Amino acid sequence: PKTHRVMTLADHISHIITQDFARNQ
Amino acid sequence: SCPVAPASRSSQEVWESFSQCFTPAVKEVVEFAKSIPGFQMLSQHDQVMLLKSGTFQVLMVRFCSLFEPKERTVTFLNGQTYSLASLRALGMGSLLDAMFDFSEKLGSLGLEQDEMALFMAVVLVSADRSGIVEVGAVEQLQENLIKALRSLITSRRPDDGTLFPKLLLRLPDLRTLNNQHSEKLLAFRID
Repeated sequence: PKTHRVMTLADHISHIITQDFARNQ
Repeated sequence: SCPVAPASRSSQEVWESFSQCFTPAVKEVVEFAKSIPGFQMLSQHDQVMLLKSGTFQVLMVRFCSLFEPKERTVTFLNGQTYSLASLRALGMGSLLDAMFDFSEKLGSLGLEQDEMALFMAVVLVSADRSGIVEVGAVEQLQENLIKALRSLITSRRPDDGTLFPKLLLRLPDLRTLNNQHSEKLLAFRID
């Protein structure tokens, strides 16, 4: 069975931004 | 890229696909932000805070061109056009209604591409200030960008003194859209 991570659009946006800045440090 | 899935896909898979489409769009906003003169002079902390607060609003402006308010249709990236009614039947209700209304108001101003780009920069640096550490630096950047936008718009339309104020009135609309819709849930499959 598949499991899902459910998050708000706001949290998803935050997550992508944090990842992007961490990657570029 | 397409709201209509093959019959073999479950609604769960369709929803996962829809959730995933925001990922490249958000990354593009981050790249756009880095290209705004002065943005990378802000502290990294404040850059991150502005992006977290403002990305949804920038995306609303970017996606405006996909909406045709008179016909009430949306053109997806696959080039296909769908009516609001058919998209509602797929369960994409209130956010689409709000985006149509916003697109109509913004579209009626008839902005050129460079004006839209500068407006998106203003939208981003006008985002919510809670969490910003160097407020003065952000306010100075906002002031510079607003001046540049005013100058660009008024130099092209010297006889229309109402366009710039009307454009600034779209900023509270975007904040309302953000408050109403950014808490919508997305679902990502964990492999």
